[in-house]
Amino acid sequence: KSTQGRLESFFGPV
Amino acid sequence: MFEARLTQGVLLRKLLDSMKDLVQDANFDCSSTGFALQAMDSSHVSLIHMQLRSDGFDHFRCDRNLSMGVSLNNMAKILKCMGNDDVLTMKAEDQGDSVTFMFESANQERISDFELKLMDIDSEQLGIPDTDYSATVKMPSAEFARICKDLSTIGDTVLIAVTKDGVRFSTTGDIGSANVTVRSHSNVDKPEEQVVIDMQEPVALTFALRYLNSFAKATPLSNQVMISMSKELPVVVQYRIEDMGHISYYLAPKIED
Repeated sequence: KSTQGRLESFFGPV
Repeated sequence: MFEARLTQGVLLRKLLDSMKDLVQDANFDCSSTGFALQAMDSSHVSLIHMQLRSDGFDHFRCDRNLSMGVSLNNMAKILKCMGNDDVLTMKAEDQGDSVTFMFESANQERISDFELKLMDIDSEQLGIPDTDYSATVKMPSAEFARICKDLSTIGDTVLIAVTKDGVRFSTTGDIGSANVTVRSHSNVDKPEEQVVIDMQEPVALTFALRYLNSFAKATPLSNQVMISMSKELPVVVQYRIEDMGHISYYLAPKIED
């Protein structure tokens, strides 16, 4: 089973 | 005052068509460097980063930085009213609440202008670090679009695995499974058909095909697509727009539980 990652887990705010 | 003239107006229509299914409302950022957009889809799984440099326009004037919030769907509808060979000019006042699109036919016999109301949009901007990716694949954009479409008939996700032998796209679903392997090859006469794999180390990541199929809407913008991957990082799918800039899509990977 796999879950969809979200971009905030990889990239921080500006 | 913002004013930008593009002889190949159809380019902006193709751009809107490659974004509107992923993002509803977004801010176009106008500055002296150019015309840009960064926006995430509503589920924050994918991100679009589009940039057209000011020197790629036939005329570009931007007195002060301007953020134009628009419904991408409505802007796309307006751009559908432009002829394929029309010259496009965008105009907006610094404190205005609308943007005007002027279409001029190639023979100057028909001139039309459409005004689109601007919206206030709170957009979350993410900082995307410069990354040396483990593997970068350049391949024909139409081939990438076909693979994503074909694999969608079998499954919902694709495993993209880059090795020195090539790049393998794999999926499985209720009715069966499918694999497509593309090998690197050069073509001096037709550089748009070549496949170039630049690999520092093998990498394999799983992505939702639904998003990749949305990214492939940018296929008419470029003959080639560049796919960059590193372990546990979002993939970048980039289409270069000749002499102007690029549209890049970022997609977070599926994470094994």
